[in-house]
Amino acid sequence: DEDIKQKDEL
Amino acid sequence: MNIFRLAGDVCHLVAIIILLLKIWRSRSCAGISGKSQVLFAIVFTTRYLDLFTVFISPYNTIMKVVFLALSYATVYLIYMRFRNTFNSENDSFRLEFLLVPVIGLSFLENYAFTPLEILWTFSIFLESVAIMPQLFMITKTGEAESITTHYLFFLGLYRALYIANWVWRYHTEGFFDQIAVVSGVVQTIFYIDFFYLYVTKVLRGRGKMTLP
Repeated sequence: DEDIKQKDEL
Repeated sequence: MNIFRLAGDVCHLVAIIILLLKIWRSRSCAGISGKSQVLFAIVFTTRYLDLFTVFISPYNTIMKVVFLALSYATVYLIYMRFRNTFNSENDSFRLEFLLVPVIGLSFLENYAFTPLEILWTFSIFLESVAIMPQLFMITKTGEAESITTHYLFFLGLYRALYIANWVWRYHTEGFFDQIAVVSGVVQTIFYIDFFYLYVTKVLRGRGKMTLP
């Protein structure tokens, strides 16, 4: 699994 | 933040406001799929669970609250306030045909097998098909009021601008969110057919968009 990105998009 | 994403979010907000105002001013939700609006409310609910745990920026927090509030207000108007104008027999898309695959896929394809990640992935996949009941209703009734088409136009524009945002972010910061991009492209494709009808029918003067 890819690293969990910072979810900055709406 | 880049201009594409900002413009996309603004278009999204405009779309939601157009629909809400249309229902409120005409005091009717004829021609509007309540199911799609319920799906959008679910999308925002499952995606913005980190509203109180993660702080990105004032803009991010405010927009999340606004989207949640407006989407629930729209559902409220459709199913409560003006429910007598809601023609549910036309809103007959089977939601289980959407929810079952989306739930299954979000358990299979995600970045981490944690509740928050799976719910976020679910919201991403759900958003790409949430407009189906509305598009289905339009093909079934063969027409759409011009306001509803403007709503769909801005919704499609928001998705197209998000693709531009991802292209921009990929080239400027190497950002690439595979789940969001694949799902967003699928979602935008659903609007392409509608865009063609919108330009050829609605913008050529006729108030209503009647399908061939």
